[in-house]
Amino acid sequence: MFEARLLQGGLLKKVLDSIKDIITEGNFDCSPNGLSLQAMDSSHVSLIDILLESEGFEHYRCDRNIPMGLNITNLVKMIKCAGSEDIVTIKCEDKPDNVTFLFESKDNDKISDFEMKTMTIDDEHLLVPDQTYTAVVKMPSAEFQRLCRDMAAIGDTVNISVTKEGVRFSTTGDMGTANITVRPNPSGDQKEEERTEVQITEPVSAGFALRYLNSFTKATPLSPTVTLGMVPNLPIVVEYKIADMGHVRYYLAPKIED
Amino acid sequence: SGGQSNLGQFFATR
Repeated sequence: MFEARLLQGGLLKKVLDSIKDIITEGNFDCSPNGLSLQAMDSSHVSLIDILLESEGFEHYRCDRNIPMGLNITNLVKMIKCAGSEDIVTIKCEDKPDNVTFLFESKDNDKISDFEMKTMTIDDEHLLVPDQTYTAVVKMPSAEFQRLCRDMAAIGDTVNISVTKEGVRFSTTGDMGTANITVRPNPSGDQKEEERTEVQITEPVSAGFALRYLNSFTKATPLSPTVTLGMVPNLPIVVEYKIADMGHVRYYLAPKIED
Repeated sequence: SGGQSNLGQFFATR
């Protein structure tokens, strides 16, 4: 059986907000290591990779690997019924037809349980290689969100080029062009999460669909910083670390040059 | 802007 108790139930809401625009169903894999999800959007252009490590739960029991296929839209509806301060327990049997969500209010004066039907999902599992990224950019997640939103107001595709001087985001649309360059902050005055850091072994440049990048920024409430990893001619990875718990990562296939 | 590639072109399936 599987049983996991999460003290910060609001975290589940944030995780679901970060995926609900991209996928409608997915297999949550329960394993002794933690709860994970890998799923592609319907066009197979982007991939979501979530890990919530067992150590991050207040109580975690998983005897064997259990795939928990869930409709994300319905899951969002159910988790919305939890208060953001509630303690959430997720429970299911080894071959589950149903999964139970137990919500306990912080003051322990209200207990709710919801049972949701599982579904069988045949999804393609991708082997994402352990990559050494040619360029890694760490920046405030709110700044990345703002930047993607601004770029999307002008164009559909953003070209991201990273040099040691900084990261340049460029787009072109019917009304004109936009370029935003973010430079690594030189001074040590900022808090770590307010800094932009660039590490490169060689300059990288590629184009990506802003529609997807904007969806990824729905993960902003999960982390004060976001990390972009790029390798020439390979998908970009956009990672939001969840403190003491794991991550939400997105992979996005590049645009092809004409 | 060019066409859109998909992840199957980069990552193997299991």
